[in-house]
Order: sequence, then C-alpha cells, then structure tokens
Amino acid sequence: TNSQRNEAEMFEHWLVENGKNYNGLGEKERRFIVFKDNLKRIKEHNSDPNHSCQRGLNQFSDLTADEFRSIYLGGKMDKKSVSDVALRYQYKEGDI
Amino acid sequence: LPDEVDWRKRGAVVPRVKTQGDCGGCWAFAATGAVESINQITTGELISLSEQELLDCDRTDNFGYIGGGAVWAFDFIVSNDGIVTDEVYPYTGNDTAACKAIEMPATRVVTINGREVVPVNDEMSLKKAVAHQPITVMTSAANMSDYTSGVYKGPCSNLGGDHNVIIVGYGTSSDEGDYWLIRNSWGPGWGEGGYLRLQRNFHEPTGKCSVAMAPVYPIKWKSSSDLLSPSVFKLVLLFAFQLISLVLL
Repeated sequence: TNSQRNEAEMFEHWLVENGKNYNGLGEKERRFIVFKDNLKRIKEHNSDPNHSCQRGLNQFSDLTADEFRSIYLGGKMDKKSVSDVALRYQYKEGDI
Repeated sequence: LPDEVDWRKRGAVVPRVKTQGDCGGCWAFAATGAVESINQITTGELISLSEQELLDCDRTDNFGYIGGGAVWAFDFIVSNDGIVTDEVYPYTGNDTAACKAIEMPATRVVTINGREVVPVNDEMSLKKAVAHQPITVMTSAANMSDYTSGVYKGPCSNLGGDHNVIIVGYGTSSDEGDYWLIRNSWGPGWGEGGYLRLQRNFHEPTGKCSVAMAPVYPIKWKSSSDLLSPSVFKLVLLFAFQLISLVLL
C-alpha cells in the first residue's frame, strides 16, 4: 500500500540521515518494525491537540523503549546522597 | 525571584551541546555542565571540561558508562583537586578506556570546593537555586526519547528519576505555561537544539518527572588567585602608578 511504501522510504531516508548500518542477519527488518511502531506513536501523539509538546523522528527512532532505557538512562541516586540538604537556596516568602 | 532565567544568555553554558553517544554517562555530562557554569559565574571564564576523565577515573560510587550520579562526581572532583579540560582529556565514547594519568599541576584544572543539595521536593527552592546557578537534577526520561519541541508534560514517573541533566533556566510560555529549561546530553539533534522545556509548578512536590527529587550543585569560592585575575592585576598596577606619580609630584 501507499502507506507501507511511504514508511519504507522514510526508513531508508532516516538510515542515510543518521548514518545507520546493520550487520546482523535480519537486523534491518527487525529495526524497520521498531521504526514503524515508533512512527505510529509519534503520529498519534502529534495528532492529539491536548498535547503541548511535539514528538518526532531522531537518532533513537529504531530503538524499543527497553533498549533506549538500558543504553541511555544511566542516572543513579540513593537517598543518602541527597540527605545533606543545605539551606542556602531554601525559598522564603519575599525572596528576591 | 526573576520571572525568567536563562544562563545561556549570560554566557555561563558551553554553547556546544554535548553528545553522550551509546553510553549511560549522563551523570558525567550533568556534572561537568554544572562545574563549567559555576566556574564561569565565579571566575568569568567559560571552559569546557572533560566528561571522559570522570567516566574513566571516578570509580567510587560511579560506574562509567553503566551509570552514576553527578552528586558523587562532584565529590570526586573535590578529592581529585579538580577536573581537566576536554581538550586535554577528550571524549572517546569508548568504555574500555582506562584512567589516563594526567599531570594535574602541569595542566589547566578547574576546581570546586564542594557540593550541596537544594531542599528536595520543593520547586520554589529549586527556582531560587536556578536563579543563582545551573543545578543538576535527576528526571524520569524514558518517554522523552522522541521529544522535539514544546513544554513536556508527560508521560513520566513522578516518583523517581533515571537520567541526570542540568537545569539552566526557567520561564513561562504564554500558551504552554511554566517550564524548566533543561540541558540534555543527547546532542543538538534532539529536542529544541539539545534542550528540553519541562513543565514547572507541578501539583505534586516531586515536580514533573521527579525533577525536584534530587537537585545538587557544586560550590566554588572566589580564590585569592581569582582576585588577581589579569584585569584586576592591571587595575592594581594602574592605581600603583598613579599613587607613585602623585607622590613624585
């Protein structure tokens, strides 16, 4: 269908734009499926007028949510590390 | 407090948005960003610092590309007697790199005196802190991968963060409301030129996407060597010459 052809063209264009190459057998096909899922999510989000922000394709568009989380989200904290609160910036009514 | 703050306009943020690549080193980028800013605010010099030194060498509570927190990176910078520039110790995007021995006294080093925590779960205190300097925070960013523009209002967790970033300002959009201006480390191609605007003044104390749960900042005092910066030194010299000429006359 036209929409399938469009998605395939978009994926090819996205691969070139982001300098992506897949070496594994069947990897490109697997990535295309993920890309289509992400594209669908973006279109649904952007067509909803209740959302204030926009979403779009970028360098992460061939990753599943789990892959994205495991690679890029390395922030760690524990309660102890934020227990020694300083009063320097504590807000008081009338602060200027 | 000012209605709007943007530390980029005051020259306290390195213009080039950095890219962490395929690496969980957000904590190192958040830490260097905050130190770059406090160094500029204190000394007037904007120097881009080395994330790679933190990733390779800070092995106390941080774990390189696997993850960490800016709070411990600040402790490392204090105990390490500073951090070098990224020109001296450039980013490689390679997690097998071992800590390079740097002759600290022989190279340009930026120091801090410590770190503190902003009162947690309090967006007004966070606003006051950001009015004084950029602040590192943890935020829940799992759903932000395809954000491109606007004020982000979710979905995300308001009960804990998974990504370390820096708040470099705040403001209010006429149609989208109050926001935090956040510098990310996913390159200039992500978001609004590498930046995110995140909903501010959320109805829960943790802040939207947990932004107010772990706000930390480095402290830097003006040192005696800063007091003798080239411009101050020129002024002192000029004053001395004028004094001598007055005495001779």
